[in-house]
Amino acid sequence: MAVSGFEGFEKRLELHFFGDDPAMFPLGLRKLDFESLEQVLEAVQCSVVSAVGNSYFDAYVLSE
Amino acid sequence: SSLFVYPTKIIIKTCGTTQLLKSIIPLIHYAHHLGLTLSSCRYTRGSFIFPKAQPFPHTSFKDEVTYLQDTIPPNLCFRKASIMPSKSSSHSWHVFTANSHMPYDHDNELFTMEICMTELDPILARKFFRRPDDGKSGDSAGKEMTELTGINEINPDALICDFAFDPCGYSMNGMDGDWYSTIHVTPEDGFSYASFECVASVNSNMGHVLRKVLQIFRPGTMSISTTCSGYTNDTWTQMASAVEPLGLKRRSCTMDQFPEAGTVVFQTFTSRRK
Repeated sequence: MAVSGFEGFEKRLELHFFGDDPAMFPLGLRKLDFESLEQVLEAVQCSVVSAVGNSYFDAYVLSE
Repeated sequence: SSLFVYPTKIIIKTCGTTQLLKSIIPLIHYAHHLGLTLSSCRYTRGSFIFPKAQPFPHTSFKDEVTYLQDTIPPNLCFRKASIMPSKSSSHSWHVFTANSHMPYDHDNELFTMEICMTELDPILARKFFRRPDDGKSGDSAGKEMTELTGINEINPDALICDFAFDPCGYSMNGMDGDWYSTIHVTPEDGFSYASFECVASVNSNMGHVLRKVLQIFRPGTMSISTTCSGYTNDTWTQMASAVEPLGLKRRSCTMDQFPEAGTVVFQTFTSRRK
C-alpha cells in the first residue's frame, strides 16, 4: 500500500423514512436515544465529539 | 464527520477509513421501532485520495453498490448507480440512489450542494492547525478557527457547532432554521482537503456563499455537485457563473437523472493559476 495520509474525501449517506402514524412525525427519528446513535456510529467507527440542536433537527460533529 | 437527524431524515457524512454503509442496518432497525420505514436512500462520494486504504465495503464503488443492493429493503425498487466522470480520471462523482414507490416528501424548491476542494492555499490551510499546547478544548479551539478563518461570515444567521482536532483538522455544522451546512478540513500539505455542503432554495443567491468559501480555502481544484429533487436542476449554471469570476475555470460538467430521486449535476473547476 502506498504511503498515505488522512483521507479527506467523505462518504455521504442520506436516508428518508415514512410512517403510518403522523403523530410520530413531530420528533420521529429525533426520539432515538443517544445510546442508540452511539451504537450506529460504532458500526461506522466514529463517535460524537460535539452536538447542537434546534426545533427542526439535531446536528452532531463526529470524530475522524 | 457529521450527523444530522431530522424527524424523518438522517444524513451522515464521514471521512477517513470509516465504514459508513454499515450504519444502514442499525438505522433501519431503530427507525422500525419508532414506526418508520425506509423510503429513500442516497449515497454519494468523490474519488478517494487513498483508495487502497479503504476498508470493506468501501474497497471499490462496485463493492459499495453490491453492499447497498443487498442491504436496503426491496420496497426501494427504483435504483440506479452511476459514476459521473470529469476530465480528470482522479475526480469522479459516485452516486447510488434507491427509492420506493411511495414518494417521500419531495421539496422541489430545495437542492443540496456538495463542494470538494483539494490543493488548498497553504497559508490559509495553516489556520486549521492548532498551536502546540494551546490548552484549549476542541470546542474552544474550533470556535477560534471559525472566527479566524471567516467561516462565521458564510451565513451570519447560522448557529454554529465547531470542533478543532489535535494537532490539526476542523469540522463544523451550521443550523439556520431547518437548513444545515457543514465544513470539514484536513489541512496537511500534500493532501489538503476541505468540503462545504449545504441545503438551499433553488431561488437563493449562492454567489455570496461560494465567494466566502473560496476566500477561506483558495483551492487549486474544486468540484461542485448539486442534487435537486425535481427534474429542473438549473442551479448549476448559477454556480459556474459565481465561481468563474473568482479565478476558477470550469473543466467539466456532467448531468445525470436518477429515478424518483432527481437530477445530479457534477462540475469540476481548477484555478487559473495552475
